[in-house]
Order: sequence, then C-alpha cells, then structure tokens
Amino acid sequence: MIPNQFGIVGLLTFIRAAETDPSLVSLALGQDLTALGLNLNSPDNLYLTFAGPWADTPCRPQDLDYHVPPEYLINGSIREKLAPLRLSRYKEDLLFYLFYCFVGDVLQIAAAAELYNREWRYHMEEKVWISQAPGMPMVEKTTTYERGTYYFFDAHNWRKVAKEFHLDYSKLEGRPQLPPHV
Amino acid sequence: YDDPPGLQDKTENLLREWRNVLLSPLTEIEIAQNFNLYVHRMNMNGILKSDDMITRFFRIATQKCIENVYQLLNDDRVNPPPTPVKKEKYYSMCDSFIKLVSLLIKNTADSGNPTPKLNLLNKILGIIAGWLLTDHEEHGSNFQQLPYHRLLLVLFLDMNMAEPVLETINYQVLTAFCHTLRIIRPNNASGFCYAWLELVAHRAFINRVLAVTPQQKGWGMYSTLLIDLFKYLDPFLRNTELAAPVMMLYKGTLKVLLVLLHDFPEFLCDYHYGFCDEIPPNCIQMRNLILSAFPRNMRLPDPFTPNLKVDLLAEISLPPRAVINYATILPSSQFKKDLDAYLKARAPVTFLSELRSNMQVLNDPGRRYNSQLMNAVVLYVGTQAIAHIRSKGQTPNMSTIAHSAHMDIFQNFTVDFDFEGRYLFLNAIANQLRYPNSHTHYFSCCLLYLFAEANSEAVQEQITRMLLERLIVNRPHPWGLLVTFIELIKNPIYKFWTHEFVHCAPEIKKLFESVARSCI
Amino acid sequence: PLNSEHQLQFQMMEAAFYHMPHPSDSERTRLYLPRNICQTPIYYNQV
Repeated sequence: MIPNQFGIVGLLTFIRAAETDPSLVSLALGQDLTALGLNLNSPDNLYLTFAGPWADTPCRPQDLDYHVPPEYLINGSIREKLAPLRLSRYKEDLLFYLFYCFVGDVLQIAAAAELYNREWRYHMEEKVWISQAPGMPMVEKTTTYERGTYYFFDAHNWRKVAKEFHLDYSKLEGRPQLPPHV
Repeated sequence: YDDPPGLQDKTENLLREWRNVLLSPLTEIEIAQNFNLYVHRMNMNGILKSDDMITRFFRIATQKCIENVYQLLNDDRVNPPPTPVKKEKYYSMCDSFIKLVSLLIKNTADSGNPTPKLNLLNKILGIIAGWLLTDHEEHGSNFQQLPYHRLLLVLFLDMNMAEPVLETINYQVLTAFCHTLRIIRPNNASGFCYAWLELVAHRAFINRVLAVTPQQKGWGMYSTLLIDLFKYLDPFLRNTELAAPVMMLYKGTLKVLLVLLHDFPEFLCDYHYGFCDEIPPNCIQMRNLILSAFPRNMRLPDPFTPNLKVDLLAEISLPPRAVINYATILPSSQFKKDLDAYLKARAPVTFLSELRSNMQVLNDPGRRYNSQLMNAVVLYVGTQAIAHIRSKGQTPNMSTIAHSAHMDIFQNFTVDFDFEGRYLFLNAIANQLRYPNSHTHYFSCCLLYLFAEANSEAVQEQITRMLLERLIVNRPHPWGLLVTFIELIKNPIYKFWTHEFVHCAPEIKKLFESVARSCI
Repeated sequence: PLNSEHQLQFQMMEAAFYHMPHPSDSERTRLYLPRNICQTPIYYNQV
C-alpha cells in the first residue's frame, strides 16, 4: 500500500488524528453546517435576514434596514428628553411584542419580568406564557402540580387561548432577573 | 499637503454645524431646506469652489471622524464605563458626515448627469480606503476597524436607498464599492478582514450585488471578492494554522457560503471553478459545499436510487451553466500550443513525457506542482474530449472515452506522476463531479475508467482515497461524487472489494461498509 | 509554509479578533431602542 499521506494509510492516520486534534480535522471532516445558526430548510431566502458572518441568529425585524420617513425617526437631540420606558404602563399586547421581538436583548427580560408581575408565568419546556383563566375552577391541586384551565399566549396567532393543562410547578420559571446594570 | 491655512478649523466648524442641523427635529422637507442653506455656507467657506478643495474637505473631515472614534475607544479603554457601552456614541460623527456626503452626491448636478455624482462617490470611497490603508500601516495592531466599517456601511446603505436619483446609478455605485472592497481586501488590510467580510456579506450588499442588479452583472465582481477572501485564508488553512482568529474567519466564510448555497446556488455553480482553484486541497468541506450547488430548477435524482441510469438523465448531456474562459485559465503559451497539437494529432509522444515537467514548479517552498495549471489542463482536455466524442455522433461512456489523445493525457498523469502529482490530478477531476451535466458525466466515467485500467493498485488506492476523503466529511456532498462512488463499489467489473486497501484497517473496513450500506 | 508576511498578517488579524464587529456596527443607528444585547435564558425564544 502507499506509505505516505496520499494513500489510504495517510487518510486513516488523519481519521485517527480526529480523536486527538479536532482543530486539525475541522477543515477536512468539517463541522455540522446545520448548527451554524442558519435555517437551511427555510423555503425563504436567508440573505435578507442574514445577520452577518459572526452572528448566531438571524436579524430581528427591527434590525432590518428599510426606508422610514424621518418624521418617524427619533432625533438624537430629543431622545434624552423623552419619558423613559415604563413597562408597567403598557398593555399585555405590547409586552408580548417586546418579549418575542427583542430576543437576546435586555428588553426581552424586562418584558418577561413585567408579565410575571401581572401573574403570567413562563413554561420553560412548552416555551409559552400561561396565566390563570379567571372564573375557571381548579380541577386538581397538589404541592407539586395543579390541573385546570389556563390562558396560553399563542404567539403565532397573537391571541390568548384557553386550554386545560397539567401544570407542573417545577417547569415554571421564577421571577425573571434583570441584568444588574439595567 | 499644502492645505490652505485655516482649512482644518473651517472643516471642524462646518462638521459641527452640520451635526447641529441634523440634531434639530426635522422632516424630510426641512432636512432638504437646511441642506441647501448649509451648502451655501460651504460655498461661502470656499469648500465647493474647486474639486481640489472638496477633496481636501473630505480628507480632513474623514480624518476627524476616524480620530473621533479612536478617541472614544481610547477613553473607554482608559476609563471603562460602569454599564455596557451604548455603541451609538461611536457612530454619531461618522453617520452625520456620511449623511452630508450622501446629500452632496445626490444633489450634485441634475439627475440626468450622473458623472459628477459618481466622481464624488469615488472620491470619498478613495479617501476612506486611503486613510484605512495608511492607518493600518501606522497603527499596526492598534488599528481599529470600526470607523472605516461604519463609514462604508452607512454610505452603502445611503447610496442604495430607493430614490429615483440613485436608481439611475445603482450599477455604477455598486461597481465603486466593489472596487473599494478590492483595494482594502484582507491581503492589503489584514486588520480589517472581519469588517471586510461583514460588509461583503451584509444583507443589503448581497441583495444589491446578487439579487437586484439586472442580468447578474454583479456576480463577476462578487466572485472576485470571494476569491480575494480565499486567497487570504489559503496560507493559514493550507498549513492548518487554525488559531481562534483564523477559525473565526473560516467559520464566517462557511456561513456566507451556506447562505449563497441556499439562496444563490446558480452563482456557486457558475463560479465554482475559480473558487476551487483557490481553496486549499485540505479544505474538503468548504470545497464540497461549493461543488454541491445545483440550479434550483433542477430536480436531482436520489443518488442512492437502485439501478440509477445516470447516462439516461436528460441533463447529463447538457454542459454546465458556467462558460469557462479558457484563455484566462490556460493562457496561450508554447505548452498550450503543444497541448492543442497533441489533442489534434495524438502526437508527438514526447508531449506526454514532458507533461510532468510542465506541471512542476521549481524553487517554490512547499509547492512542487502548479495545481492551478493542472486544474486548467484537466478541465480543458475533458471539455475537448466531450466535444470530440460528440463530433463523432457518440456520447461519452466507458468505451467512447477510451483510446484517445485526451485519455492518453489523463493516463499519463496517473502513470508518470508521483503520489502528490497524482493526488492533485485526481482532485482536479473530482472537482468536476457536481450536479447532473455533461462534465460531471464525462469526469465520472473518466475516474472509473482510470480505476478499471490502472496499471498498479497504487493508482486505484489513490482514486479510492481521494473519493473517500470527500465522502467522510460532514455534509453536503456533491451529487456527482456520490453517484461515482456508488458505481465504483457496486459494479463488480471494478472488483472494488477485492483490494487489500479496502481491508487494511478496521476503521477503513467499517467506513467502506457503512458507506456501502447507505449506498446499497 | 507561512512566511514573514503571513505572520504579520496573522498578528493584525489577531488584534482585530479582539474587537470584532458588533451587530450594531452594521445597522443604522436606532436611537429610541438601541440594541442592548444580553444573554437571555436559553429557554426563551432566541429567534
């Protein structure tokens, strides 16, 4: 057989190197390209929301550049004069918008904290917001779970949906913590 | 040099005035009115009286924007702020200056006369590029990419707004930016390489250069920019110098190629040859990614279909999309003349015995063969072979490709070259195994023919190794590669499983069997 | 093999690696709600 790197033995040596020197191998055995943050099965083009070669997630709606009349834009000179955001003043609809559109941003956590204040709870497994449905009796309640009818916030159809559910308390997120500097 | 006295201060004052103009709450109309007033002020200051003065104004203003960012970055380094920095502060001077530049460009001369606008655009782009290269040289590892990235990005977004005055010059604007990106390509400004790729891969830039520019007139420019990137990465990847900075740029490049594979596969189909000419042979996944592209209107038959009759596929007789310019990849030379003569007359036989020395490179450390010449010869001879077979009213298959001047040359590569030369030759062939087209079909037959007719098991081992190393990589895998390998292991005339190298080690044996299982 | 020019290029690349472009660098300035990146719980929507 060929005794150097151009034969099968050379390739075999390379494959065995995979266990010891992953960086050496990353060019040739490559990596799982589906894990680079791109939705390769998307029926739509990726480039319009491509957040760049270093980003792990696509652009959010507000990151995209489209023409907006200057009247809609907040001018630098008055920005500091505007009232600060006070989430307690906003309706749930806006809070859910901030939660789902400001992913990876302080605002997502701030919106979550305000929803928590309003007795919504985030189900960490189902990845949905749940709240008690007023007037609907509890079917069963123990120290670790309860069963009854609850409101779910359906982000795809953007509305509250009542559903019976077995609610395991351990799956509910505690009070969201804002980063210290906020 | 020789700036008129006071120009620096004048420029500084005008920039400050302009920022104040922008800071008052404005509508589109008011911005336009205030802009005209401001232009009058510029005129009063003599800024617009000559091309030279505008150039000086732009140069000084650009320098002040850059200095402003360096100053802010330096301040934050010396006195780190308590809370995470809001990036906007770095942008404001650059953004307001570019707003002024964009308005000057759009309002220079009437919309029917694009030349003054483009002159102004090229001027500012040249100044930004010039400062970048100068600064890169002077600051060394303290060079900061941020101000240049910001100036170029915002200028590109402004110049591509949906406005009638810009729509008439979109293509010239794009050309100006592509030229600028070439001037500041990573090989010229290594410290700007990440921002450079961020600009080249920016959604607005990709949209303009690949999607909305008519007749795909931007594709050639974009391929040149990507080749610049591959040229820059080449020495680091070839030497597997994969420190974090290189790995970051490599992964970023993979991501951009994935977006192109998903959204513009025809672009990768058309320019695959130039890309694979630059990508080092050990970057197998990156090369597979490019070779896996196929036109979106094509439905690829599942390569694992039992008894798939590749030569009966309609597309298999059609040439691939891209028209390769052979004069570029195989410039006329004595060698090219001898090659054409041999292809025509299948003589003199000395051409074959001199082939290896023509492919070899002397006194170039780490390189013994001119792999780019080899790639070109393989593609050229293969294309000529297809035409030759067609001219006899036949179609390429295992018998029509044999006993010809073309096959003489390929067999010479396998017989007369050493292991490295043969590896590079086989790579050149495998780089043509893509989606169903006449090249994929011819080169697939060619590889299988060379395997069947090999005069030594070493040749068969190298063909197998070259195929295998392309198959054991993470996906994607080119269609032509899969169908060729499946044919090799399934068709008993190749006696594949009888070879010692198939059973040389448990991992290899297991590998072949797993590939065979997925194939069969 | 890498030559001295490549070594110099690598040094410049490495220096740039420590201040990579920030997503905001590639977006128009958003004054009212600027990007305020923070690591949100992984079980929150990331896209």
